[in-house]
Amino acid sequence: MVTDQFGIVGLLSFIRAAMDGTMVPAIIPGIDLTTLGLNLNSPENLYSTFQSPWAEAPCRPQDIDFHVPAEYITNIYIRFKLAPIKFFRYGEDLLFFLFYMSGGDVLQLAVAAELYNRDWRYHKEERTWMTRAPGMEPIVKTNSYERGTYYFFDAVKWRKVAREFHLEYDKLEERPTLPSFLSQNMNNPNQ
Amino acid sequence: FDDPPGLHEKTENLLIEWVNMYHSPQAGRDRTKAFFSFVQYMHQQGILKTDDLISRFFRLCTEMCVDLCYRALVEQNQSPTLIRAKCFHTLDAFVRLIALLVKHSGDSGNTVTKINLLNKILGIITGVLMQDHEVRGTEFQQLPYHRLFIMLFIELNAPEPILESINMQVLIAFCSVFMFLRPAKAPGFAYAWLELLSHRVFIGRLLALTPQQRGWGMYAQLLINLFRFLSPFLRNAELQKPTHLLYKGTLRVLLVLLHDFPEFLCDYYYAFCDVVPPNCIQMRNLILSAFPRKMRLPDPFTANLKVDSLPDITVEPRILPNYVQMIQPASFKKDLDSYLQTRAPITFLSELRSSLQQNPEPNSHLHYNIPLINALVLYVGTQAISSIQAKGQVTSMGTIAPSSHVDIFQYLAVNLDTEGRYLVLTAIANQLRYPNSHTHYFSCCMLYLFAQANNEQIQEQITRVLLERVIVNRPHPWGLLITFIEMIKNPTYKFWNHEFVHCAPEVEKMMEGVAQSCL
Amino acid sequence: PLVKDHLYQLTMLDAAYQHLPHPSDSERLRHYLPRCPFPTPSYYYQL
Repeated sequence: MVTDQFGIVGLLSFIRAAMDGTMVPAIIPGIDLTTLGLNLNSPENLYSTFQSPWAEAPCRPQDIDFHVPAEYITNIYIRFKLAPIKFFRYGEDLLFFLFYMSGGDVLQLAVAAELYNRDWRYHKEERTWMTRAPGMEPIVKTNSYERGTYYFFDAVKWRKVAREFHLEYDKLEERPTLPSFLSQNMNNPNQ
Repeated sequence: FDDPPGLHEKTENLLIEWVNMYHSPQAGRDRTKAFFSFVQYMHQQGILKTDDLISRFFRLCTEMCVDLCYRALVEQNQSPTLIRAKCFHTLDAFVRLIALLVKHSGDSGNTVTKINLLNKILGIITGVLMQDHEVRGTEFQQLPYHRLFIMLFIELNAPEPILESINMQVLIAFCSVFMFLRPAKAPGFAYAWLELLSHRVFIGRLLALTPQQRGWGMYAQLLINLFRFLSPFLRNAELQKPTHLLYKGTLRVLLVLLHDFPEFLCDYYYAFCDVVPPNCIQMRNLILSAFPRKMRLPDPFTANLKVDSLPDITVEPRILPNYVQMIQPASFKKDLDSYLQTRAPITFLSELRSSLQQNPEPNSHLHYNIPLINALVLYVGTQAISSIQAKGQVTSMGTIAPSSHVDIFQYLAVNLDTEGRYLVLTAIANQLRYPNSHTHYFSCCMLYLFAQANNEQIQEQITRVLLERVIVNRPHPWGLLITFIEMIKNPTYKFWNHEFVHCAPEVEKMMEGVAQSCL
Repeated sequence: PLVKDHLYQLTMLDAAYQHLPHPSDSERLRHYLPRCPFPTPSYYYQL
């Protein structure tokens, strides 16, 4: 057999080095390209929402600039008249919109904290927001779980849906921890 | 050197004035009026008097904007968002000034003046970048230059009639700059460079919107520069984090191209494979997996797939650039053509090996002229296809040999050392792509070499070249799969009888695993 | 082994790696809702 790097033995030693971690497996067996954050089955072009070679996700809709008539660019005229962003003023619909549109942004965290303040809880496994249905106490309640009827926010249908559920408390997210520059604003509704 | 006295202060004042105008609501309401009054002011300050003064003005503005960014970037108590906002506050205003000056330079119909000005300014920014890169070294920051280039590109690609009339020249200007600032020349700018190349507006303009694919060649050249830069680091296969990130970013860009512009990869695969290192198997597979969007590929795992009767198998693919020119020197090409036609001179084959070898670079193990090998293999194959068609025949295992063409492949397989043989077989495997006449011919060729080998090492290396491409993560080119499946499935080749298949438990397990997936 | 030129390129690349471009570097300034990337929990929706 060929004993140098150009035969089967050469390939084998390459593979062994990748498997036992002495070599970064970027070359062999290579990278699973489906994990690079691109929807390779998309019927639409990918380049038009391509965020960056280092990003794990495509652009959010709000990040894509379009050439619009100059008259539409009004921020420069009204920016000092705009109300400051105060989440306690906003309705649930807007909060959910901001939550789902701001993945990976501090805004998502801030909105999550406000939803928590309004007794919504994020279920980490179901990956959805839920709250107790008003006036409906749990049928079963223990230290670790309860069972009853709850409202779930369905992000696909974009509405609250009531259903019975077995809720384990450890599956709920605790109060979101905000960075200090944000928590000062959040804790004082008068600011 | 030797800026006229007072020019620095004048430039600074003008820049401050413009930045304030750019950000003021009053200017926003009537931008053109504000711009023209500013140009008048520039005239009054004498800035537009001579070409030299204009150049110095832009150079000083660029340096001031860059200095401001460096000062902002060292501030420790501010968030990255605020720091960037501070930098962009001035940079974006400067970009707008440049864009307006370009747009309104000369008469509306005079494109030459506009492009000359743009080229001058881009050249100045590039010069400032290179000097900064050299002087600051590892302290160099990409941010200000990245912002200048991308925002200027976006501004100059706005859907306005004046800009549409100069769009092609604008694209050429930017591509020239990016060619100059290629990673090998400005490695400290490499990440920003790839970000620029992969920006949706840049890709859209060069690959989608410019008619008749006139942007494709420039984009291909830029990618070739990227592969060339990565090559020495990828050859070592032990990727440090910075190169690993750049490599992963390159794969992302290639995936976008594979999805959105597969025909682009089809056309330029040859030029790319010339510069992608031989051990970058997945990246090469990605390029070779491209096929025209209108084509429907038959499932390579179909039992009894009759490749010979596929209609696309007789269609010649387009290949850019002209690879025949790579066969040098001219005397070698002449001898090659003579041998292909007449099998003379007899000495051609024995001299072939030395023609393909080269003196290795210092610290390089590469003893062969890889671009020449690639060109030779493809040229001989395409000549063979023409010869078969001229006889009114179709390419098959029965018609590719005997021929002077296969003689050459067989000679190289038998007489080169393991490295040379590996490179020749790699060059053949690089033609195994989507259904076309080249894929079919080289698939037959590879299988013929396997069947006719007088030496098990040849069969081992053919297996090695195909197997390494099959075992990496997807995608896999269609032609690769059908060739490998045929080799392991067809009892003619007695694949499973060979010693190298069973030489180690991992190899046996790997072969069986691959065979199970394929069969 | 890498030659001198390539070693220099690697050094510069390593330095550039310490301050990578950010997607907002290619976007117009947003004054009202600027992009402010932050590591949110993995169980939140990211897309």
